[in-house]
Amino acid sequence: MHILVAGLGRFGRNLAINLTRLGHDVIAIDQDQGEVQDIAPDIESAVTGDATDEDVLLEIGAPDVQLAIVAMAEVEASVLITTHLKNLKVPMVFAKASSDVHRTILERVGADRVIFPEQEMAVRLAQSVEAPRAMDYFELLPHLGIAQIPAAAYAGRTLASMDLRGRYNAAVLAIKRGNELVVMPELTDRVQDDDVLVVVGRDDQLAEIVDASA
Amino acid sequence: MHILVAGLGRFGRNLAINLTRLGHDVIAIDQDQGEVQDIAPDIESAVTGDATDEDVLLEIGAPDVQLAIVAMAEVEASVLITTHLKNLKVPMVFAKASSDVHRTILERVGADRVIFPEQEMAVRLAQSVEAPRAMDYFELLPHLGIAQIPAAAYAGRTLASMDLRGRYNAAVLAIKRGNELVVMPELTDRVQDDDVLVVVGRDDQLAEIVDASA
Ligand SMILES: Nc1ncnc2c1ncn2[C@@H]1O[C@H](COP(=O)(O)OP(=O)(O)OP(=O)(O)O)[C@@H](O)[C@H]1O
Ligand SMILES: Nc1ncnc2c1ncn2[C@@H]1O[C@H](COP(=O)(O)OP(=O)(O)OP(=O)(O)O)[C@@H](O)[C@H]1O
Repeated sequence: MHILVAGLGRFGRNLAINLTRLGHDVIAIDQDQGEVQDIAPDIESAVTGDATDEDVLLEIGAPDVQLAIVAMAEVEASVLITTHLKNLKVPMVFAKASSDVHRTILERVGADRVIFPEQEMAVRLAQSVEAPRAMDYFELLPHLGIAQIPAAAYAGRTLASMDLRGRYNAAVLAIKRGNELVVMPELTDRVQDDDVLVVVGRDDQLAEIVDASA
Repeated sequence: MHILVAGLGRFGRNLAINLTRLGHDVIAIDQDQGEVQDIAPDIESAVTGDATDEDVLLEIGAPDVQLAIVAMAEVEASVLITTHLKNLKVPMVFAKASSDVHRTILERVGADRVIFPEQEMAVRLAQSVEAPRAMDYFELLPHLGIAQIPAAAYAGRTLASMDLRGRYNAAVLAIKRGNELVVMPELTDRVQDDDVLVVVGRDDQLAEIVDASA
């Protein structure tokens, strides 16, 4: 895709680089020439300029991109740029928020998606602390999600004997075994020492499974 | 758990609040009195002070916490505080990094886990852009993971007729329907307009499912 990233702070810069690695054509704009020069070799193109200026956005081809991401903490600039990009009919505009109020304003001016990296990572980290040895947690609904749980404590046992359903109202969706994934395993399957269980359930129940297997 | 959070920037503040919501006793320290006063009602206790001062850390009870999280962008302060906390035998010390170099240094001085929120959210967002209408992607193995995919294009059809297994080598692990989760649905189940499918498969195949259902 053709993607515009406005703002090369830590989030914007890492985003521009990762999107490029995934094969997208990324053009970035920042008013800081040093930031622009640093990233220029690593992405499609990087331009120095004021992204709140609609003429500048036209010059760099903003109307032709399929996705724009506005990555600045400052509310006024990010709201202005988001508004300009929606007026220029950019199909998808994502914007970074630096507070809950900022998030609300961005939603009101039409941001298709709002990201608050520091808050979202804080929530994810807080949830993984709850289940300290769970390798990762993916929320599906408030308090309900999927965790990756090392299975060593259950090595040799069948899923039926572990009875996660009966004890924790949790279901094993898959077993990660080395570089393989066994999807929707049979209850008669036996767990191996290095397996990681991909389990769905309430987050507090998942935390109990992790604690019980410690 | 008893948890210490050092630094009340956006990440530290959101972390302290979310850990408290999950039932932990959180003490926070920041040198900015305004930040400390703002958060004080919402957590166990908040203290104004210089966290690089080992005496201050002793005074606030750092040796008695089970987990400490150092949440500052400035390399020198975060490395100093991490080192003090490890010397004080705090069992788990996590630290926030603001660059890859910062991450390396924190690992060298013994941080048990390093988090770089802006980079990690940028990577996640870049991956979810790859499958643009997927609501979220959870990696299990390189190129293999779980995505949440809106099912509106399939409304009224059975899972069997959609044949995601035959066409995309993907499996529907669950259906998110309003506030409910239907885990390991039957092939005869019919998809409803607002359903979100929780699907496991290769990331490029998941992206194809999303594009095909556009
Ligand atoms: N009007 C503007 N036009 C172009 N670039 C801008 C404009 N305003 C700010 N920037 C750039 O946006 C970038 C990010 O700014 P800011 O400091 O607000 O980000 P941040 O959200 O704190 O960053 P981080 O992602 O590191 O947390 C800076 O490099 C800055 O030069
Ligand atoms: N030596 C110290 N002792 C206590 N608090 C400190 C010390 N040094 C910095 N802080 C506090 O740490 C907090 C975070 O600082 P900093 O600006 O480095 O964070 P940041 O990582 O950019 O924040 P964000 O999470 O918003 O991205 C600030 O509130 C600051 O007052």
